[in-house]
Amino acid sequence: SGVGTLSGSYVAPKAVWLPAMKAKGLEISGTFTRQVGSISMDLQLTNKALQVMTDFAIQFNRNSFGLAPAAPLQVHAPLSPNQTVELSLPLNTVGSVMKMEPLNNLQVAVKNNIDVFYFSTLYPLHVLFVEDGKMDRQMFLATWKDIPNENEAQFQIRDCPLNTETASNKLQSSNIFTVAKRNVEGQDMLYQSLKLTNGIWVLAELRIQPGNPNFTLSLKCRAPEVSQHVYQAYETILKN
Amino acid sequence: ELDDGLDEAFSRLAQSRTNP
Repeated sequence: SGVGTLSGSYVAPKAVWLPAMKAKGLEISGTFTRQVGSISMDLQLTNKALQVMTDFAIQFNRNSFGLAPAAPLQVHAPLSPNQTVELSLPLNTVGSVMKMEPLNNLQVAVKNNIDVFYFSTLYPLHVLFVEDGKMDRQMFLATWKDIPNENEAQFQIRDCPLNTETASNKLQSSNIFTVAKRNVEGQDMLYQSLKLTNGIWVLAELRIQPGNPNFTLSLKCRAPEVSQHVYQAYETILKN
Repeated sequence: ELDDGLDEAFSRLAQSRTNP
């Protein structure tokens, strides 16, 4: 499984994004990280061809949240056959925006001295959860009331054997903040907020019943198409 | 702690969500 970092959100293990057979011997694995406000694409490049690889560069297509490389892809030496190099590419969110389907789809082009190769990958939405995503309590109540009921989505998080405090702490390390907590008829109700890099707020109610590993998550957002991906982020964070 | 009415408002919200 992946690793949680002390000062950042959950990092999934690297997955193969571009198999060597589709890229004339270049294999790319990667994952996304967010640490103290910085987003990175962590990459592993392997040369499975018979010739040396040089002149690497990377480019992203326009995407839903404007993710873009914040620096060139720096492979300092030629990559020999059978050689692997690990890189961390810093990203920002000031690139061109175009709504993708699914919302978290990222199309990437990588070139080297042999050719240009294309692949798509999905980024976990929690790398976009900003550090100042704790909404003021008064604002939370007003916003919760203001967002229409039809913008509320409800999800079940099953088989999650955490107590309320552990769940809340885990979520907070991925920038999902508990604004208030109440206990009604034996169940804990956590009211939480998060903010995406593009300024979109998401409000949540997480219901946890002691001894019941199934949580109920209700999400309210003015852009309800993000709710499904925020739910996925909750699943990933709570179960890792 | 200052009673700004928000504690009570959150209690009402939680109550209304449990027993609509």
